[in-house]
Amino acid sequence: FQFQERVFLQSLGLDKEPSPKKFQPVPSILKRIFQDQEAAATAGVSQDLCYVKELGVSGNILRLLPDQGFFLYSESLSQASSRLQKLLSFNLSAIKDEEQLTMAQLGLDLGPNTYYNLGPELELALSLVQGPHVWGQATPKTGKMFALQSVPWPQGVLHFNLLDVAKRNNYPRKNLGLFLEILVKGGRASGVNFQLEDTCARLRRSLHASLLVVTLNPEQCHPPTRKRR
Amino acid sequence: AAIPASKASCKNLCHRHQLFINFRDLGWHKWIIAPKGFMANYCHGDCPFSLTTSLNSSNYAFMQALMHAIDPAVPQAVCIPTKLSPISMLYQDNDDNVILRHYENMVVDECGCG
Repeated sequence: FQFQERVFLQSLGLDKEPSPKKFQPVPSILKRIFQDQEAAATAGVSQDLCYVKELGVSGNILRLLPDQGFFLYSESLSQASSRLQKLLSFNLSAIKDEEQLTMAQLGLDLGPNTYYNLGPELELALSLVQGPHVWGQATPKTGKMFALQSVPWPQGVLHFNLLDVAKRNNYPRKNLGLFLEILVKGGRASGVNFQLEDTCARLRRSLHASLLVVTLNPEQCHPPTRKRR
Repeated sequence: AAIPASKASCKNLCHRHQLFINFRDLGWHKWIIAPKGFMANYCHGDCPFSLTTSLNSSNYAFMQALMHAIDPAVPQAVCIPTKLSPISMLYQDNDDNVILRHYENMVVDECGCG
């Protein structure tokens, strides 16, 4: 039985039976795509399994990669209270060489939407990390900044399209390293220090990053035959 | 005039049987998030000569059944899936990645003699 099972698991694209310690949270978009496909299969509606209509991209394998990075702590206290620095790291090795990347979307969940804590404003900057991080190094060696965005308050989920970054960084498939800086902008009424510090501490607890990757396996998804003219 | 086939023999003829695969029975519930299982079904039953003319069978099954009627040493045609469909699976791998993938030919929709 073990032999047949292993052969079958390999056909599922798995080297061996996974044994996860705990289930990761499944984002609503994956649940919706799964439920749409199940509903179509139950209704006997034929569907194009090589196109993800909910995302508008070709692909037959969707992966949500968890962030395996860590926070960096700046020496100066004033900086620490108003600036958050995190190394984001995503393991792309699960993606087989023959798979074509059609989508790479970074999701930054700043925390639940609430009616209080409406402030302070944040400024987020994302850069590509060049080379492995050296312990003790204050900030990593980074390439050019490829995203800069302000948000009015530390809530909700932000999405960044990283397809070009991931494609450029993708051979051979290894870790995709990003440097995230979040500047908490003061400028409010008194008590601003308390708020900045409180915001950074809260963001350290609530910030959750993940990378949604869609790939197309040409061996399983034959390009649509061109209609004869 | 057609000779009415006995009810009992109809039951033994090639057709689709229900088979629900519960991933817990395989111990796969520890890594498959959804579905909890699925209706896979299977094909089973005899393929006598008469059936190959009615059921959606292939030509070679017809010829094989014909030859089996002449020479029983020639094996009967076999009952196989003639229409299959995929399922989607949401699971977690050893790197804690959550993966949504479709797998072709997981559900038997129709059977025939092949």
